[in-house]
Amino acid sequence: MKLKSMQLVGFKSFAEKTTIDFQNGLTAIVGPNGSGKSNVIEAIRWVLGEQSAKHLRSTKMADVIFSGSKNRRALNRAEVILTFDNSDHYLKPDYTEITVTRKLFRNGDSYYYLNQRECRLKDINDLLMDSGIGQGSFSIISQGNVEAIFNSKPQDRRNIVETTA
Amino acid sequence: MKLKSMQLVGFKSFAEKTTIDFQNGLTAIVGPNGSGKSNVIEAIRWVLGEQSAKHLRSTKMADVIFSGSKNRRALNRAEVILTFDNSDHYLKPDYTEITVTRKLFRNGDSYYYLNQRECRLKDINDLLMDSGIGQGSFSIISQGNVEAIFNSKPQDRRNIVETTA
Amino acid sequence: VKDRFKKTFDQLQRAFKATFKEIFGGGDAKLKLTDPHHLLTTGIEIMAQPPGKRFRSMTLLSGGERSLTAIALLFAVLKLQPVPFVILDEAESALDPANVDRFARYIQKLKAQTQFIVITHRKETMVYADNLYGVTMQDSGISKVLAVDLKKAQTTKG
Amino acid sequence: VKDRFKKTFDQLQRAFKATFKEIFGGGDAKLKLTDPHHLLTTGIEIMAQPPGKRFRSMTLLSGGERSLTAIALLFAVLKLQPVPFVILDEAESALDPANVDRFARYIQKLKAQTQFIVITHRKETMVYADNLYGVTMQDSGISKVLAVDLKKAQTTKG
Ligand SMILES: Nc1ncnc2c1ncn2[C@@H]1O[C@H](COP(=O)(O)OP(=O)(O)OP(=O)(O)O)[C@@H](O)[C@H]1O
Ligand SMILES: Nc1ncnc2c1ncn2[C@@H]1O[C@H](COP(=O)(O)OP(=O)(O)OP(=O)(O)O)[C@@H](O)[C@H]1O
Ligand SMILES: [Mg+2]
Ligand SMILES: [Mg+2]
Repeated sequence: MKLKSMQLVGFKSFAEKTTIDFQNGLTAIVGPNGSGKSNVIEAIRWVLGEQSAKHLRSTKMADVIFSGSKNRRALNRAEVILTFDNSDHYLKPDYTEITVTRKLFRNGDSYYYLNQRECRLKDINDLLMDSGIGQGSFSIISQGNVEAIFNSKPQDRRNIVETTA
Repeated sequence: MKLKSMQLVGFKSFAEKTTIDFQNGLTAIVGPNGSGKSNVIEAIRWVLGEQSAKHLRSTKMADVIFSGSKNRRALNRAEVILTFDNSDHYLKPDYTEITVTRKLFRNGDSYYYLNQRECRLKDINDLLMDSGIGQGSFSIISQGNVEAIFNSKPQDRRNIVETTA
Repeated sequence: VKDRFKKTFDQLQRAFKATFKEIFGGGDAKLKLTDPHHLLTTGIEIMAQPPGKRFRSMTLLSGGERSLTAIALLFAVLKLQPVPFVILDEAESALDPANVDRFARYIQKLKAQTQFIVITHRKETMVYADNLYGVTMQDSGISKVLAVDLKKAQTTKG
Repeated sequence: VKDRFKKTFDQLQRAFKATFKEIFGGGDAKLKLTDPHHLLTTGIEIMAQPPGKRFRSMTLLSGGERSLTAIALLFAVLKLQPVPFVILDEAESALDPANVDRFARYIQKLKAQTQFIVITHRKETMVYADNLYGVTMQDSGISKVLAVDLKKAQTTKG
């Protein structure tokens, strides 16, 4: 299973529709402070079903919608589309390509889509369960979180073993 | 008032007597991870009267005494001597040079000296009060602490104004 | 369940020892159960001994040593449970240039099986990249992404 | 006491606005009292608007923006209450190369009155150093300090 591409519009500083193609090997994302690199990572976290605004540096979920800049007014919705190459059928559905979409409006209306068909958050979580990239997995290490494992209590570290077991 | 020099022996990874001369302008301290750079800064904090082991990445104060390496046995005491050039009489005492010394033995015996004369911690604190370099000052920013001001609660930030007032 | 926890813990402990020694070029590391007789509630202690040093409290480790130890533990978890992609956001900010290189070279070994996406400011990581994306934000406060053609960039260097 | 708090707060607010604009090359920043009618118990809110952006929750700032804002606030405090020396341990680890240079150039302005001691891994800071100390630790686990003669180092570069 590989990440194939992602598309985001209205998500944090990505006011305009932006497409990123992923390739094999090591991909480096570079740029000045505040340019939007971590926002890209948070878009991936978000479309994979992140429910905690705190994990997206936000106080409420609506904070992820583009809220305007010097020359542009705020937008009304955030949308992220993530496409997987599933030709090895690592994910259970019998598709060679799987698309996960999440959309949030400022009034709170929230939608999830699996291969362009509307679904519930539960369906996204079921899809990713046992894939190693669902909630609580270690596949995404956010900025400043590398050492989180040391700052957690010995009791909290059980989950490293429990998720791997 | 300027930092003139410091000498440390038995403090953390500085098993051997080490002298550092300070000069005007910008001094950069460089070196590999784990070589002892932050230990030098903690030695300055410590000799200026730091009472909290936590602020020295330690669980108890005796942790700052050299505890041995692959080829050397643990030492019995830590000692740091800091010398100020006080020719502008920024610090109250009528000396042009002021030396602050702190010594700690593994059995807990602890000593402070001002210009080689034994004194109490209180005398060190009195010396540094109103100098801007005593406890609670902003003259030493430890590793990882730059953003501490944001992680503190609005109530705790009062001290920025209170210490400056 | 208890047996699976213990079995996984032992595997992780072995993997961590190996990744630590490889990434530090020596030294030792272990995971310890705080309460081995109560596997359902025990916590996990992490112990690290960089090369030439002794085991001492984790708090005394340097900033770079802590980061590198955490990275070694993460890579041990990935050894046990391979995932299709790993995303790291400036994980090497505390590392000195030599350690950034060790970190990047370790990723080189894993990238055949795992897609790595790394946000970085460090040149020592960028030189190992197969693909490079630049994110920019003109004064307009709006982010843009550009794919950088590495083959072209490399031929102009000549 | 209340008056002195308010007076100092206003001075700090002004100094912070100025250091922020200078270090960011634009933008705006302010300090706000959470409870202006109770000066003895009020907290302090920090607000920052990097160039081209809007004021929004501090949590949404990037890692580098947070660091640079905190540095601007520290320098504002130093403006109000100059101290004989300032020691910074890797304060620029989250900054990109351009911002490390802005940080280092700001220190250049202050160093005539204030001794600066900076621990750093970043080349952009080192190039401004008047004095350089190298700390090393051979496998023996014991630290050593060497003074590097910068004039000699610069002449060999030729
Ligand atoms: N809802 C939003 N609308 C518009 N802009 C936003 C929104 N949320 C965050 N931002 C902007 O995004 C910027 C942060 O982007 P991000 O954290 O991705 O930067 P970065 O490239 O990771 O930088 P660094 O290298 O410092 O970590 C902030 O300047 C913030 O103002
Ligand atoms: N009491 C002690 N006796 C001997 N060695 C000690 C003692 N306390 C700490 N150390 C060693 O000092 C080292 C940490 O040094 P320090 O934090 O100064 O490194 P650093 O140069 O700041 O590195 P970094 O660049 O990663 O921040 C650790 O490896 C630790 O083992
Ligand atoms: Mg970032
Ligand atoms: Mg350090």
